[in-house]
Amino acid sequence: PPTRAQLFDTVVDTVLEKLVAAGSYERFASCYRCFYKLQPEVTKSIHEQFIFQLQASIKEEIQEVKEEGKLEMLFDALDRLVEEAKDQQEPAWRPSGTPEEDALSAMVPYLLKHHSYLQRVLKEKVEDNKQLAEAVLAGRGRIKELQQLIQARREAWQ
Amino acid sequence: QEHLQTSQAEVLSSKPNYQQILDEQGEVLSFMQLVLEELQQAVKLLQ
Amino acid sequence: SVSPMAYEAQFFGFTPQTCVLRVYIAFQDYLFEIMQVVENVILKKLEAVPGCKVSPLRIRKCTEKFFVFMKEQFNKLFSNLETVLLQLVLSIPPNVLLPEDKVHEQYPYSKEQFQVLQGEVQELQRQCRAEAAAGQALRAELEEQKVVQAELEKILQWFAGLESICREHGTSSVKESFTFLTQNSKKLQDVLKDVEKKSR
Repeated sequence: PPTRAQLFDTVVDTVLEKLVAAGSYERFASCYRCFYKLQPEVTKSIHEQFIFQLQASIKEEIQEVKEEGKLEMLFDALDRLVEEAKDQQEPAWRPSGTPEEDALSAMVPYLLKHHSYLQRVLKEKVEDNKQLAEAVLAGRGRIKELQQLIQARREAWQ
Repeated sequence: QEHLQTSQAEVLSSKPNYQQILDEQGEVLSFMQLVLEELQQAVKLLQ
Repeated sequence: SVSPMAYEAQFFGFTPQTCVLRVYIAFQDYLFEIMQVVENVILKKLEAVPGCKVSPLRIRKCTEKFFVFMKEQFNKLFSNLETVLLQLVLSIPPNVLLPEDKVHEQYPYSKEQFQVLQGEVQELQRQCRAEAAAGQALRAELEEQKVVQAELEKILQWFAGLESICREHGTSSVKESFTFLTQNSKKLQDVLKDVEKKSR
């Protein structure tokens, strides 16, 4: 199948061709009959110039439109996207029309990343605190032991 | 109060009163002072 | 109603209708411009013809006739051009997703699901803050414990020192020594009483 770029050029060229065909010499001469009667050769020459200039100017302008809009590049890119999606039967996602809702989806990957990061950090902190708690409990045990030893000394003196 | 909802809430909420523990040792030392003074007096008397 | 073709506008950077209009204007403007040139050329040629009875107004009418005809032909041709451009060239098929929108298909979250996720993240943040506070509290307690342990060990050392002094002075057990001293004092008292009695 023709590419989008080819299709674009083809339809534009076709319109131009048909327009040129419509503006035939016979039609031109028929409209400018009074001048044609006076100078038929000049009329032919003017018509030829008219056709030539019309085609050249329109082609130049269309080329400018294509360059300005980067149409060739965009058409190629779109053809590639269409090709990549050829096995996709379901309609693809489209903006809902409510930007704040659509923006939520765009934020989801960052939120999920942050969620994962927080889970990891929390796990590390819980582990650190577990070790700290073990040290604290050991310290409390030692203090209790020291208290008991002091109590035993006191009772002995008593 | 935030730490009361953490993984070590039980450990944190059972923290002993360390100031009280130190205060109690003051009592022990006061008691020992009395004991030694008593002992000193008793030995002087026996001597 | 006219389809806004907003998705196409997102891709191209302009609406397809704008592009079609540009093409239309290109044809129309140049047709008009060149017709004017043709008219001027014809008028100039007529000026060179001696005794010419063709007036500029008549040439103007010829120009208008030809221009109107060309415009009509062009408008008929253009409606086909517009259809082809809008439906085949400048449109994005419904099954095509633009690369920048892939995230919406990968993560199709509804508003409610997003709020749940946000809630989870907030809860995790709260838990992290709480655990950080707990860590600080535990570390603070460890520091307190160091001070308390040092004080208690000092007291135990003092007891050990006291007992060491007693041992250095020949008293391994103060209780036994004191009992011995008391008994000996009592014996001494008894001997003194005896001596006093005998001397009377």
